[in-house]
Amino acid sequence: MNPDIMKERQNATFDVEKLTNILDGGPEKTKRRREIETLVFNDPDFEEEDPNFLSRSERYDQAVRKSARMILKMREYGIGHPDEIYFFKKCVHPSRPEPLDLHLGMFLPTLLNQATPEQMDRFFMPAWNLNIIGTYAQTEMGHGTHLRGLETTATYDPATQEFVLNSPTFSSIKWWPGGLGKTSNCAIVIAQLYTQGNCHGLHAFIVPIRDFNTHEPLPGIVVGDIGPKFGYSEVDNGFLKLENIRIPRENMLMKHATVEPDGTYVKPPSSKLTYGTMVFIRSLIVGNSALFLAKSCTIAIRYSAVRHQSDFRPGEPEPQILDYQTQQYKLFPLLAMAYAFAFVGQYMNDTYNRITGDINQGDFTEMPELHALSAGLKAFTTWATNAAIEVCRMSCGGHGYSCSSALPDIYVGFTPSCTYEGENTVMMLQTARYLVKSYQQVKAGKQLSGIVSYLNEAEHWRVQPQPV
Amino acid sequence: AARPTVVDINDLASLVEVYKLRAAILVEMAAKNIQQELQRTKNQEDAWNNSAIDLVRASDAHCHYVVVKLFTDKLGEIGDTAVHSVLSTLALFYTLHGITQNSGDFLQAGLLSVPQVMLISVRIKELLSQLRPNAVALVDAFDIHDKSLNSVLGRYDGNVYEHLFEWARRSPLNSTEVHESFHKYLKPLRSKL
Repeated sequence: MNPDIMKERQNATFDVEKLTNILDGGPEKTKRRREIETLVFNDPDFEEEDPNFLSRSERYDQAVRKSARMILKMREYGIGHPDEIYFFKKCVHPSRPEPLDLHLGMFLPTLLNQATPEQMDRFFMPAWNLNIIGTYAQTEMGHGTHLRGLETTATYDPATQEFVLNSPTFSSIKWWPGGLGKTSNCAIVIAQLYTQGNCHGLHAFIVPIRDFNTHEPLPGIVVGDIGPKFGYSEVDNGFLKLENIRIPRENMLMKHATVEPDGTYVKPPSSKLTYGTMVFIRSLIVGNSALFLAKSCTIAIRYSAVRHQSDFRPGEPEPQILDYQTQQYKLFPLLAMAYAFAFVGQYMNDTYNRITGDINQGDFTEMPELHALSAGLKAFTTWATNAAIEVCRMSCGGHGYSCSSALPDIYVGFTPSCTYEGENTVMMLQTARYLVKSYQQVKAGKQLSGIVSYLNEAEHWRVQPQPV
Repeated sequence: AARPTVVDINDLASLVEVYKLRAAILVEMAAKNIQQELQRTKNQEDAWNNSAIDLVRASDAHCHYVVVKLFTDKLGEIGDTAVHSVLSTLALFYTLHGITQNSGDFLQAGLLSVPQVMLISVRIKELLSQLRPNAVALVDAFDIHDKSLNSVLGRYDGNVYEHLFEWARRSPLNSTEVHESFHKYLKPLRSKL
């Protein structure tokens, strides 16, 4: 043990383990987390070549190998709770996405939230057993966050009781979904539904894209990898062009909205239900911001305790750089932010589960607030974290530039979250729409509840500064 | 309808209140801006677009309020005195630092005075010293395993330099003592010069 860092630990004024328990949500959760870590980190099947020394294709190959082992091991160890799956995955692929992320994190949850019982019978077990490897194809080359602008069409043909899916333009080609390029054989495609001559907006369709045995692309499907990216080397983010693809009527996810065999459209109780998976991911991103920030702070602060540089007074030994006020001023706000975001992440997780429970019971009252909060906090935390990781890198001087610090990898692994699941400025504007609407309701005499209830006090905002 | 805010810069509840007021005022300003734009442009979409900067600012203030509120609320759940103490310092630091980073909002809204903002800057420096002894322990508490961190600089044991050298030695460029590019390009070039 380095003597400087040993001294630091001796100087602490609190019991580290107790704080760890708070961050984990209790001592039992800490214990279980460490058990999972031990399972993964002591398992030779999960050993890897340092990805920094591999080509992109080798990185993808290694990630697929590890993901395949991961699925088997999770079955072997009986890991089935979503939190534990998520954590196991984080251990196998630390700070990096993996080829099955979209299958586990979006395809399966979308089935759970939007499939009918009959569809669950058809699709869930094959997906659970990876006969179906799915992804979630929403974003298009020409349209991302603005979902209503998506151009992919699904036109119902009552004669055959099929939907015909098409990518009518270049800009409508699905672009970016993780695992789409090479890994998946099936995609949940978000498309504009047309039936009986009318467009009914976006709906989700299960579309086979590759033969389940040979893995060759199906006729009419043009699919592939979008090429190297700023990070995310382990994932085959892909493109998908649909050319008159016919799927059975039963392949539209119909838990909420339905198309009858004759083409009659029955609308959902809320148009926002189609985007439920995105809300789920946005809620997760808040906690993920805390994790990436915690990692970056851990690296920068430990290194700042070990690194000595320059001198305060001539002739004296070089002090630890953590003793420089400027270094503290760079890093401690980020450390505080990491804790703040960790607690916000816990809150978002709890809130998402609570409100989703209500939605499943048919109560949609809090859904607009969940949408607004998850959008705003996703943007707020990712923007701040993205900038903070770079500050951590810079605070490590020249060594922060080396991939050995892990900070470059953490940065490129995190920065897409400012864009995916909703570009941040657009997310902030979505939150603003909810806030302005709430404000107008207050002005109209309505009393608000929830996190915007402070707007009820509109008449009392005139404030004056106080003398010190 | 004046309601003076009592801002004690060491009182988290008071600071959360100030964040709340900042958010409320910025939401109100954005909403009023839309109304003004609407009178000018007569078009809802243009009015919205012309107010977008204020709207993002209002959202940002709202989210910032939510974060400081949740951080402060969390402290109420913590029973251990020593942990509570260090997290309270951290929460206070986060809250005050946020004010200095957005001091324009707080001053413009009349929520804080210039002397108060200056006092906050002084307090922040005190808090840096207060946090310093616990900095490493606070990151240790994240309990991120070395294999998960995968960072030579952030190793738990702090033995950075020996492992930095070991890592560099594994670079593929070091697999041979003389890289083939020397024979392919540099040596022929030398003979031509």
